[in-house]
Amino acid sequence: MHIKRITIKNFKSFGKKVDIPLDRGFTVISGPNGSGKSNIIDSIIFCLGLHTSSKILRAEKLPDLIYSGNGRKTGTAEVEIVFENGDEELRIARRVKITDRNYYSYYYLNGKSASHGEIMKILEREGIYSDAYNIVMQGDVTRIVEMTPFQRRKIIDDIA
Amino acid sequence: MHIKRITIKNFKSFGKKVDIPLDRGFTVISGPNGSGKSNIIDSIIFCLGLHTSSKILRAEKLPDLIYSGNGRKTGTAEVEIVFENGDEELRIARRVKITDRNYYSYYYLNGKSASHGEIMKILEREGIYSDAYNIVMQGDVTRIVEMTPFQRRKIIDDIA
Amino acid sequence: KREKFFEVFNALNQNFREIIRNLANGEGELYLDNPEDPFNSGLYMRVRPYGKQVQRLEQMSGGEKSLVALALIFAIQRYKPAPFYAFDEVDMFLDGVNVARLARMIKELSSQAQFIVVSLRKPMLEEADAIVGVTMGRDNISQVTGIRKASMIQ
Amino acid sequence: KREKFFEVFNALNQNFREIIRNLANGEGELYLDNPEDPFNSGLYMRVRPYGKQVQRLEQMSGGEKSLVALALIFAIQRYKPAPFYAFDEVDMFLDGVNVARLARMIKELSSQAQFIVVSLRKPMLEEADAIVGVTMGRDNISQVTGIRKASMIQ
Ligand SMILES: Nc1ncnc2c1ncn2[C@@H]1O[C@H](COP(=O)(O)OP(=O)(O)OP(=O)(O)O)[C@@H](O)[C@H]1O
Ligand SMILES: Nc1ncnc2c1ncn2[C@@H]1O[C@H](COP(=O)(O)OP(=O)(O)OP(=O)(O)O)[C@@H](O)[C@H]1O
Ligand SMILES: [Mg+2]
Ligand SMILES: [Mg+2]
Repeated sequence: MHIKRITIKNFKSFGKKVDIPLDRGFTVISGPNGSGKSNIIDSIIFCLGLHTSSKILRAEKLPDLIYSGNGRKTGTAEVEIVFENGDEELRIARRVKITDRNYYSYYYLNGKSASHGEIMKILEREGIYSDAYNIVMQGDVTRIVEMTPFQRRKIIDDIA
Repeated sequence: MHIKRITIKNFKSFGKKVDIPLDRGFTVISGPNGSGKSNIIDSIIFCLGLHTSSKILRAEKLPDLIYSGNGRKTGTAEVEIVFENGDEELRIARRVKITDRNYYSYYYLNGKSASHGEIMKILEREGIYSDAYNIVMQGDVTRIVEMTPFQRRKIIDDIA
Repeated sequence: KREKFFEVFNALNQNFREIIRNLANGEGELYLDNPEDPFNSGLYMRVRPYGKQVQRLEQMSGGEKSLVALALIFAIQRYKPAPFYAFDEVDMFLDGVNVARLARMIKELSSQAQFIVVSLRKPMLEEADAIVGVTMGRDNISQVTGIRKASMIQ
Repeated sequence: KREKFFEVFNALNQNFREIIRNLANGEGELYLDNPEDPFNSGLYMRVRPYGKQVQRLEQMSGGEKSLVALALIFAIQRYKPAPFYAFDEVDMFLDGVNVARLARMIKELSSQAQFIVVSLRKPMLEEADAIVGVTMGRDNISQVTGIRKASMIQ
């Protein structure tokens, strides 16, 4: 299984819809400081619901993830990830919608609304866990180096 | 005033005496990971006695600073810095000596033994303070970014 | 519970040893300061970089420490394999030689799983199968310019 | 005491504003969340990178944050000038363009004070007056190979 495409709309600095086709193998994302590279990694964590205390999205609350440029803050941020699994496709999408009084977050599995739990069940079957050890965010290497030996041991407790 | 030469002997990874001539202006120190670059910056902090709680030397106690390779741990680490100040020279040196039971640290000012206080008095006259804001160690930039706003404000308290 | 802990610990230790040999051409091991009572001990790393003596993490240089942290991350990933991996500038402390070594290792691993790596360093770009360029437009909106590296060579 | 605090704060703010303009081509300012009671407030930075809107530090990217931290360090150094400065890999988060900008700034400042900068990045090496090479010998002892760049060009 691998990620075939990531589609980002109105999420963080991606104010216009953007499609990112990806191959199996080794892809590098590059570009100047502040161009939006880490926001692509954040979009994967957001879409799959992998943000836990250790994987933060650098936002205080979900609505901060909606693109807000030059004062305009539109209502909905959306990220869709299309996985290719043999000859089948698995599409997972997530939307955050803001109204004057509240905000809502919806998950979709192959186009139909689903709960975060259902999504996690499918992902865990394929080896993607909520502890997200497969994603190393900017600064994680430094955080591991500066952990106390006790905190490092807790990593083993989590995995066990 | 500027640093004209740094001489390092038996300090950290400098097991052999090494002379580093320096010009005024802009000098870059470069080389592979683990080659000894940060140890040169540490040698300046050690020699001038600028290590305070915020400027650590990555050593638990002073004897750890003495070169110890292949099991051999000789008795004395020494760093000398020669400043050029107009047509005068100012030489500051520091030695850490280890015996079986204890270790000693000596400062020298132009070849004569001096106290840390005397050294600091001369340095402060030239604009080198013990808070050592003129030295930015590896990782300090990250530490400033991750400080809380309260800790950042304390910087101003210190300077005032 | 204790049994499971040691199963994980021993597997990670074995992985860590192999990866340190591959990534830093050295010898490494994980150890607990109080193996009798694992839930009250700390996890330490002992590494002998190529040609050097054994060092504790605190004494190492910035680049050496980050290689050890990467080896621990890879050791965990080998224990719990995933279909894709995403890394965000994990190579920033490394000199050119170590970035190239890490890039080659990722290239090898990318035959078994997908790797998406954010990097500014040349040796990483050179090993990649494809490069996705990202820029910030005048309108303050991120844009993506795709480059298919493999087809570029053809 | 309060007077002295504000004297320092205002001077640093002025320096910070100038340096952000020079280093990141943007606008920046320092502010206190509770200026009535400075000893109980936090110090914040508001920056408008070139062409973007005003951002708080938390929202910025890794590279942008490190430029802001560098601007604060330079602002302090301008308030308390020293005869020499030593920097250890302060450019590791920056892309090529920003490293070159920082290198040019250091080059300008180096006419007034001595700068000793540890760096692995090419744009820094290109701006330097002299380069000191450091390697680890086979015997596990650091050695220094000096290169006098200015005379290399002659
Ligand atoms: N007392 C000592 N005796 C011998 N070697 C030591 C001693 N103290 C530190 N070292 C070694 O010095 C080496 C170089 O460290 P240093 O931090 O200077 O590297 P560096 O050139 O800054 O590398 P990087 O680019 O990774 O930051 C380390 O491998 C460390 O173990
Ligand atoms: N909700 C939002 N609306 C608009 N822009 C945003 C939003 N959230 C974050 N940004 C902006 O996105 C920009 C890019 O951030 P990102 O962290 O992805 O950069 P990067 O490419 O990883 O850079 P670096 O190389 O410095 O790490 C930042 O300037 C940030 O202010
Ligand atoms: Mg980033
Ligand atoms: Mg270093």
